[in-house]
Amino acid sequence: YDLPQLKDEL
Amino acid sequence: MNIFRLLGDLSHLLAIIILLLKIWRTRSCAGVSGKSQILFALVFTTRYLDLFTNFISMYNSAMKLIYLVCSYATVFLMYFKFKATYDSNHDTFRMEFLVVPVGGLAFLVNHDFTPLEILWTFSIYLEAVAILPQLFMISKTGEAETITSHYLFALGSYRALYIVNWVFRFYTEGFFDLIAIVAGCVQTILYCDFFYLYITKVLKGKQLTLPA
Repeated sequence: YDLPQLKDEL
Repeated sequence: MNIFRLLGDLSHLLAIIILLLKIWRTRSCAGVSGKSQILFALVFTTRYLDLFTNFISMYNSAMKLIYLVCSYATVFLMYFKFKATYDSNHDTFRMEFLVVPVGGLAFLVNHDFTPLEILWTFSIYLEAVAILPQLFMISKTGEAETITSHYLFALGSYRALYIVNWVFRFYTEGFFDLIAIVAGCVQTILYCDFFYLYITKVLKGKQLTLPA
């Protein structure tokens, strides 16, 4: 799966 | 941002505020596990290292700051200001039994072998088990103050709402982060028996007591 994008979650 | 994640963040914020106010106004941290609070402060510290390097939004930065300040303030109140009311006899869960395995796992299972990513992964795994000292303490004392059970309900609900957020994001954006999802499921599962007691007892106005 694609690497998780920018960590935009808290 | 979606409504599930927003509700999750607000539930998390509510939990942190409830606990801080409970300790501040009753001037007592009876029934609260200081070890869990230390672990939460560690979770936020290792997760929000990118606070100044990686600007997402005002909301994101503000919430990170609030979480960090409140968690350290809670630890300070428990171990310094109201130390006399800290129930160390019942708060005996060994934190190293959580931090060491979680630290090892973060090195083995992560998305990217870089310091920031490993620390983020460590914070995700640690958050999943950080509530264990608190649940252990309640099982030892056999009861919890009603305000503490509200705190736990809000805290447990936050990650349950995040799971809904991840399902929503998967179907709308195709985004998913397996590490966060698996750890979030473990974290929420740990609250299940508490959720049952909360709904069957506290919501009926009874005291939260665990079957001895």
